[in-house]
Amino acid sequence: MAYVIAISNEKGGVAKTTTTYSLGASLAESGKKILLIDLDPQGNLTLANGIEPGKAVKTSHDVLLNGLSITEAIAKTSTPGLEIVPASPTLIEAEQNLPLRSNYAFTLNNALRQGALVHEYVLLDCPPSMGALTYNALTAAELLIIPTQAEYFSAYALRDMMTLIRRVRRDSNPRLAYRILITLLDQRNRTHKVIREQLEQTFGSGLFQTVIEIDTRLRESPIIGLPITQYRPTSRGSQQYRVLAQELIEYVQQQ
Amino acid sequence: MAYVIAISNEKGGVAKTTTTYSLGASLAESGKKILLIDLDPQGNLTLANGIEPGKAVKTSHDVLLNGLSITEAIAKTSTPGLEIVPASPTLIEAEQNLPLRSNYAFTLNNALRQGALVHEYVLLDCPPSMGALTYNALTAAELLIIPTQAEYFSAYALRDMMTLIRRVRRDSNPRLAYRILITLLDQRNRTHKVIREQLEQTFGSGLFQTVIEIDTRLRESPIIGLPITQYRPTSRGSQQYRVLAQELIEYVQQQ
Ligand SMILES: Nc1ncnc2c1ncn2[C@@H]1O[C@H](COP(=O)(O)OP(=O)(O)OP(=O)(O)O)[C@@H](O)[C@H]1O
Ligand SMILES: Nc1ncnc2c1ncn2[C@@H]1O[C@H](COP(=O)(O)OP(=O)(O)OP(=O)(O)O)[C@@H](O)[C@H]1O
Ligand SMILES: [Mg+2]
Ligand SMILES: [Mg+2]
Repeated sequence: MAYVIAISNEKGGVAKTTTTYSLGASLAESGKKILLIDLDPQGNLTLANGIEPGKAVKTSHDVLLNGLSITEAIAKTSTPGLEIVPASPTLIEAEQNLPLRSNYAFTLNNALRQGALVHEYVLLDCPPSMGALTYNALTAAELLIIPTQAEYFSAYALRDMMTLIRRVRRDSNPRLAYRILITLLDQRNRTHKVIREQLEQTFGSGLFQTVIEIDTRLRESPIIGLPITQYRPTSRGSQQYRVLAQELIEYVQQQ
Repeated sequence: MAYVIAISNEKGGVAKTTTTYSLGASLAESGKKILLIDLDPQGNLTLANGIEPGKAVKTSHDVLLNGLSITEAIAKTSTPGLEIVPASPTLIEAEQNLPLRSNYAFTLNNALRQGALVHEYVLLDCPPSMGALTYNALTAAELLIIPTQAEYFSAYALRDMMTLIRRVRRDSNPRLAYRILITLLDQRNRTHKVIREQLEQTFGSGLFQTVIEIDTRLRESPIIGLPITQYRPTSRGSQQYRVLAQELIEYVQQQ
């Protein structure tokens, strides 16, 4: 049974997509079979894999709204051990239409449970909102990873995310755990230092010990259509996401 | 009649809120009466003005869903000449419920036309999505400012924004114009240089000449609850947003 991880934060631009891709590729590199699912109408995860979101034939939209099985929607990527269910811009309709169905929150969870997936981990990239797509991801997940910048608006968004977690645990997924990941960190920046300390005090073990620092190589890799671990294997970004992958594997083993 | 500007981009974290606040404060500083309207359920613009989004009594949610007049929802800010209609987290319901009403796209436009507003400019901060709230903002606006980073995912999002503009012009607001604003620029970064040049070639005069560079003072000012022009009046952020305000005033005069 695959271990399902949602990567979500209402706050925009905190490296949700970059984390889904880089963490997924690092897990695949360590020999695990990984499935990425792009739930964002922007389709950045799909694009980063060199697939044009508007042109993908079978997508997460078909899985959520048209009953397509997950296994039929899976596409290959250039990375061994890493597969993807691409997004399409029409996913925006799912935000509107899913809530009109009874028990809509379980749509993705049911699709994942029905398919005889061979993957050890499934990673769900979410849009920057708390609508039906994100709600579906949190209902299907064992773990929610919340990428956050050490900045004021991002730190404030964690309050809303905690409220959402409580709601999901009460209504649809009592087992949902979370871990916060500090991303885009500039070690020399005073605001980043101060807010990181505040997050460590407030959340303690709710934070990953691994921190992802700013590394311009991470901006470059989606242009080439490769994950950071293949584009610049010795970069700081690659190393830090590999350390994160190890920390995650240890966390999962302890559960 | 107030000149209405929407600040929107589906891409998250591109400085929509920071631009709305800093540009609004720069326009107020030059003597104009400015109204900010926070249309994002995150309420970052509200928060940056020192108002707790969950505690604001009259909000943009009441204007859009409960027929409250704009003038009744206006709150003062600490900046002379700058007022705000705050957001509340319940705005998320507007994303779901507005589209169920006939002609929902004109809700904000009608509210703005009914109120005898004394403001010269109205600035609308939008959430990172292309749902009902953003659609309402684009229907009400004369000008759409699209903040964008000089990075791959942000540049790609412009494609979706252009499609959205064509749709709004066809269905609800033929007069909608747009201008792209490059934000968070690091002049020393190679990706930023290359993508900025590509944007200049692709969009030409569709880009503001003013560019906003990275300035950590802009991260600090929302913590204090003041706009950059009051928090650090001589900072690079303040100067660049003042130049932007002048470029905007000239643009509006030429229309
Ligand atoms: N560690 C890093 N160092 C430098 N740039 C980064 C890093 N992580 C992400 N980026 C860049 O920052 C921008 C935002 O990251 P990304 O798009 O992954 O965030 P997101 O949370 O998925 O955004 P959205 O809310 O729009 O979905 C992207 O241009 C990305 O390439
Ligand atoms: N020029 C700048 N220099 C440094 N930091 C900046 C600059 N502009 C914005 N920021 C910071 O970058 C982050 C993103 O900016 P902001 O929240 O305004 O973007 P947004 O597009 O409104 O995000 P969202 O999509 O979540 O609404 C914030 O933490 C903000 O303080
Ligand atoms: Mg993303
Ligand atoms: Mg914002």
